[in-house]
Amino acid sequence: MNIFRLAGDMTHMFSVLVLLLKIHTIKSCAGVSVKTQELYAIVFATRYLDIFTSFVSIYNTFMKLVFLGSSFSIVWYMRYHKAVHRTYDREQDTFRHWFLVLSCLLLALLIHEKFTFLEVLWTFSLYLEAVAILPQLVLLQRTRNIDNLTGQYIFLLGGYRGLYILNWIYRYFTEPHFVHWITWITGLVQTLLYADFFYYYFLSWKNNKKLN
Amino acid sequence: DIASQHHDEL
Repeated sequence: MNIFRLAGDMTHMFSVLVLLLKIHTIKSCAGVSVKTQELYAIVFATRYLDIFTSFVSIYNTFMKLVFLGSSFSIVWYMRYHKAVHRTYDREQDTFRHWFLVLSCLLLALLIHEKFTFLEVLWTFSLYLEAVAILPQLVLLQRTRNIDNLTGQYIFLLGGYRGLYILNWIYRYFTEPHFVHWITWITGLVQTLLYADFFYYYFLSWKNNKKLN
Repeated sequence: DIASQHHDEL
């Protein structure tokens, strides 16, 4: 464990907690894409399949449970909680995300480190996570302005993988033959997808005006 | 082995 990875995990945890808090307290999911939340639930479900078979540490297992629990409860709130579901913007959240799932699955079957069930699904989860934010970013461009909790959620979510990149650089230089091209490339693509969001988020913060 | 090594991240 290094400071970059810990910072990354904390940033990631705060992002899901910010969103869960927003939905739970003000009973609103305005501006939030349920498709991105569903993709993230699939990402965690397919990445943490080994949660019971391979024990890494208490921290690792605890965080896996936090991410699984939060992503599935956010989807549950947005799909089945009456008050929250009413604030869901169905007309605008129209990204065909099942195509993302299918193409990532095909890609994982083609490009992976080892052709085993767990490894292919783990690779699939990396590909899917890289593009999971797309429905949310598309929805963002359609809704005029977004409330700052949703903005903070996206900012933290985009930042966590950027911190992971620093963690991979650190591990590359400190651990012999720590090389994982698939993880690195997907992590880089994922972070780059947030580039223009970060730009506008920074502008709104600098000029102290609403993000739109 | 490799698998356990890189599956130590979230």
